[in-house]
Formats: sequence, C-alpha cells, structure tokens
Amino acid sequence: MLELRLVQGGLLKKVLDSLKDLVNDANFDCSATGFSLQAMDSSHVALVALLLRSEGFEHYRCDRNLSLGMNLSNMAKMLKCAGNDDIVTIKADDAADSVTFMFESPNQDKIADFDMKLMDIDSEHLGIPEAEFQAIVRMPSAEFARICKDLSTIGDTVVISVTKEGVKFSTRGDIGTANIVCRHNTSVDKPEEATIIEMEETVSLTFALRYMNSFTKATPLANQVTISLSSDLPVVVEYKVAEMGHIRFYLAPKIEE
Amino acid sequence: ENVQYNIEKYFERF
Repeated sequence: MLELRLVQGGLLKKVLDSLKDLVNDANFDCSATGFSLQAMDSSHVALVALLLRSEGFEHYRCDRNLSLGMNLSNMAKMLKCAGNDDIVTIKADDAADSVTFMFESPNQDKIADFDMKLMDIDSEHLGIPEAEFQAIVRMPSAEFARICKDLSTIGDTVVISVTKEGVKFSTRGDIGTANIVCRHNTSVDKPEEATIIEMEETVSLTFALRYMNSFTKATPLANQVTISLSSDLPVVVEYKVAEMGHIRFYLAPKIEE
Repeated sequence: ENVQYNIEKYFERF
C-alpha cells in the first residue's frame, strides 16, 4: 500500500511540467527514503534524477518498495486537473495496475480522484558517482533560462566557460556569434538574485542548447539554479524542489575529437 | 566537429 499526501500539490504539477518533454515513460520509485525517479531521454544523451524526500510529505505511507511505471505526458494531463493550491494524494495498492491521484481544494469543498493506468517499463538505473567539480555556478534560474533561450536563436550549442572573470555562455551560428558573461555578484537585495561562482580550476565545455532549454522548464520550481561543471563529465543542472528535494539534469558534453 | 556521446559513457549501469 502506498499513500503519499502532498500539501503543496502545485509542486508536483511543476515537477511534471519540467519532465514531460524530456522523458516519455518512467518508473517512479517509492521507498522509505522518498518518491524518486531516474530516467534518460529517448536519445540517452541526458538523464534526469528526481527526489522528493518522505519528510516533505504530510503523510507518507510506503509499506514496501514499489515502482510505478507511468507515461509522464498522461500523468501531467491528470495533474493539470488539480488546482495550484490543491492538496494532492497519490495512492496505489501493492500489486496495482493503476494509480489514483486525489485532489482536495484547500478549504475541502471539492474533492476529485483520477485513476491512471500503470505501465510495465523496463528501465535500468545508472550509478552516478560523487564527483568533485571544477566549477559550481549558482545563479537566478530565470536568468539562466533567458540566456539559453536567447542563445538558441543564434546557435545549436553553448560553450560554458568558467574563469576568474565569471561564467561565459557562448554560441555561434550562421548569422554570427554571441557571448554572455555573468560575474560573481552577491551585492543584491535578495539572496535569490545572487550569482555565486565557486571555481577550483577553469573549465570550458560544450553542450547542446536543445537539452539546456528543456531543463529550464524546471525554472518555476526554484529561484536559483546550480550548474556544476568538470572537464569531460556531464554537467549537472540542479533545481531545488522546495525544502523537500531536487531535480537534477545531467547532460553529456560534446567533445572535440 | 564535436562528438556527442551517450550519458551511459559516464555512468555505469546497475
């Protein structure tokens, strides 16, 4: 038996909106730790890892580890029917072939339940080793989204370079080139407006903008995004999900051969 | 020309 009650149901809507264009079908894994997902995009270039810790739910019952295979586009359709302020409860029996989403309005005057068919999905997990990063950039998530969107109108790839000067996002295309530099800046009114650059070594990596733009669908989840870079390793683009977890996108770099 | 490897090149399956 699985029963997860999330008071901030709107968070789950935002999580699905950030995943559904990247991944078609995925297994949601439920354990005592929390509600999690690991999935690759269809071309196996990017990987997404979601964790919503059990403590973040108002009620979390998971009698035994359970894997729920869902079509994310269909799940997003169901969750769109919930109000942004609704309380969302996810329910499933141990051997169930469906999952129930229950939506309660904040003042309890409307209660809805939606039943969605589950799928059998063959998926293997990848072990993600702990890595020491050469550079970690924390910046406003809306700014990062704006940069990715702007650069993708000019080129297909972005070179992200971190030096003492700051973090530089560069692209080139048929019409010309573009460079955007963001400097370390903590002299801001609100902490979420800060750009914090921690650099052990200079690093410069190239990535497909199409994927970066897809990751920025998670922007409504968090005011800040963390971009972790190391030579020849996938970049990690992380958004916090309130105080209860995170969504991490990993993208393999394009390597000169 | 840059080469795009799959993510599996970096992370092991288990």
